[in-house]
Amino acid sequence: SQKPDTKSLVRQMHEAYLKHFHMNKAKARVFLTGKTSTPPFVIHDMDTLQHAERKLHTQLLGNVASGDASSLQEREVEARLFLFCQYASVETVTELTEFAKAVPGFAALDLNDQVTLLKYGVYEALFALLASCMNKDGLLVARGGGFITREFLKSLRKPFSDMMEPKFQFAMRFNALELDDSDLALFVAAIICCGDRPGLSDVSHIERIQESIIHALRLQLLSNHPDNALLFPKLLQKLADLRQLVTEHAELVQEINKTEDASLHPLLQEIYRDMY
Amino acid sequence: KEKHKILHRLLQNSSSPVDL
Repeated sequence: SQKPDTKSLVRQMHEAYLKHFHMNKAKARVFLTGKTSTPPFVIHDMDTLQHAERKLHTQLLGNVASGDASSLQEREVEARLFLFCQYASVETVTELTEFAKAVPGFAALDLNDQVTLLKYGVYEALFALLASCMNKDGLLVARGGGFITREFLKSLRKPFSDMMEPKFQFAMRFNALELDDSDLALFVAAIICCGDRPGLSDVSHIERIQESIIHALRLQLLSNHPDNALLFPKLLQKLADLRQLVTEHAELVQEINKTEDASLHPLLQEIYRDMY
Repeated sequence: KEKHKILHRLLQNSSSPVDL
């Protein structure tokens, strides 16, 4: 039986998650399983990508100035896809920030500690959430308007071809755990409220928040997945896998930043700078 | 603090737009 405060934490986190993330697993599965009247446009080569760029411009890039948009077409496909990735990342980081503020106790933390938790947590959370938009064949993009095939992403030139494959491999293992949005809400909160990020000042305060989330997560999994007693320890292992995934991703982005003519969004620069 | 200007801003103001 769950204590009332734990139950309310589970409910609060689920509500905040549904409120702040425009995409969630339930919605993504509707698109990915074809149970929608407007199926996503499939991007599987250069032609379909160009078509999608015209059709889904706003969903792919938001309100990028029209001047930038026209010069965008002159850039190579890899650079354009890298830009779409960045746009989606910035959007998710913004959503994650709002979600973090809804975690009880987070907003009362020292502002520098809040920054540190986001700096180290957002990419781990982002890749956990990204798995909801993936199946073995590809990735849902542009708010469900598009679907980029895994093969197309693998066919890009190096180093861009190395960008998404590790995320697919993680996603396939993670999706096998069959979490739903109410589980994921607590998992994402647990990623963000992590007491061992470098440079935190009030570790004990963060550990208290973390403890209540982990406790709620354990009880939530027991009640939502009663036939899978090992789910909780398996999920804790995923936290370590995500850390590794982000370390490798950060290295790849630094490499792209150094060797390619691809500018990095200032928010993402802040996150990557002196990360690991 | 200067190193994480945008994160600070996002934490302090809700729904501030961050354009590419």
